[in-house]
Amino acid sequence: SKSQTMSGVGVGMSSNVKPMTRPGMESMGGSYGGASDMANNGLSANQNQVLSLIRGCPDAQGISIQDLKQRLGTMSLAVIKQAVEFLSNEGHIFSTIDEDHFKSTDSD
Amino acid sequence: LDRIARNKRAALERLASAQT
Repeated sequence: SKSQTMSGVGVGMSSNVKPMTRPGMESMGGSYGGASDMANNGLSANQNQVLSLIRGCPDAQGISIQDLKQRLGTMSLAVIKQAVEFLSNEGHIFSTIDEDHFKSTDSD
Repeated sequence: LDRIARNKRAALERLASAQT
């Protein structure tokens, strides 16, 4: 009998490992305030788009709101500003030379 | 551009406190 070597190590114990389903990832209504409605890092889809654009800007003075608006053609300026304000409040981004230019803190 | 460094530091602090 050799059944005591390593049987049942990873077999059949995955019953309570539930996959991370994320409901509502694409249904952004612009209302944040709960844990629902959030994408992977706790941000909404709009906020993630804005953040990734700001991250992708190599300029030392950051990216301007106008630049963001140009690159996010589908997003309204109000929504962009709202996302920027949220990201700024959370500390993901910060304004640089003026209140219209932003850089990200967690750009790595 | 001292303002940038200052804002960045403040933002990093906000980020740290927001990640509970």
